Amino acid sequence: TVGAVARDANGHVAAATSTGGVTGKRWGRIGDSPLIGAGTWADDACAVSATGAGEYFVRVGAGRTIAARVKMLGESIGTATDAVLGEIVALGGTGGLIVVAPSGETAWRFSTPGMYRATASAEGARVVAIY
Amino acid sequence: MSDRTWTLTVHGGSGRFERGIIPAEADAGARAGLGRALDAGSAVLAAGGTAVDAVQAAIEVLEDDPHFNAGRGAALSGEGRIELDAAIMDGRAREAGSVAQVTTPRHPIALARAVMDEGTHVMLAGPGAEAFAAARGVEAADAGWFELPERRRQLEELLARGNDAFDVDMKYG
Repeated sequence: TVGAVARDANGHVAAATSTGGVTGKRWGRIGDSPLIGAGTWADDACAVSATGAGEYFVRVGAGRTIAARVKMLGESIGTATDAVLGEIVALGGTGGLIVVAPSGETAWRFSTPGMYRATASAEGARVVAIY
Repeated sequence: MSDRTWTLTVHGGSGRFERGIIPAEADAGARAGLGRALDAGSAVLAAGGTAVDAVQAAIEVLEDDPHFNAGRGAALSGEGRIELDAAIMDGRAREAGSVAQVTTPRHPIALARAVMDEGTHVMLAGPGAEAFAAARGVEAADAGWFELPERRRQLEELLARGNDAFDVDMKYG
């Protein structure tokens, strides 16, 4: 699974996710990536892309819930992502998420030993990481 | 953040690694792919482009990169097929496009974007999504483009061990 979240110079955000699923997946099995609100979400609160054990991200409604916590509870995207990934882990799921807010704040969280991830900004910041 | 600033973040999957580490070539290849995705999306944003165009540009790079489980290099299903899913969403007006179980678009994210731009539906799946792709002239690729021998080996190993299909991306990433 691959994903991207961006905030443009006009303060708008967007998210995208693409995947082959999981090796040996059952015929007809769909995970969270194409489900708007689960593995992919963007509104005026934040943009989210997820990866991992998709069924758990679906059951939690991961992307939509992070945005709702930001909007309704006033949480930062980091705090909201911690809470939602915590729900996923409590159910037995694993995985990770990348998030960006219209403010330009970014966050990534993952419960697995690693997540391929990278970020860049107009200020010249650039990070590529795995573990 | 100043008015003219922008930011882009990408991921290439999460999971555990066989024996705890990634082989050096896979590590270097993945890092290079992530860097190319950053370059493609950042070029859009630095030119004043939209966030939705930037995320599509970044994802298309990763869909073409065999180090990642999407597009070329995707995982194989239990039947040995490659069935791809993708979604895109624009926070401005909550426009969204999504496709599931498609087998022909070289860039599934481009098909999801076409669904979003056409505006009638949010999600199309299977043969209907394929027909939409053909009607919209979304670039197609044959199965040979997507499948890697390593992915076939991983499927055969998984099935031989009788493991269930549920596997976090990077174990066979």
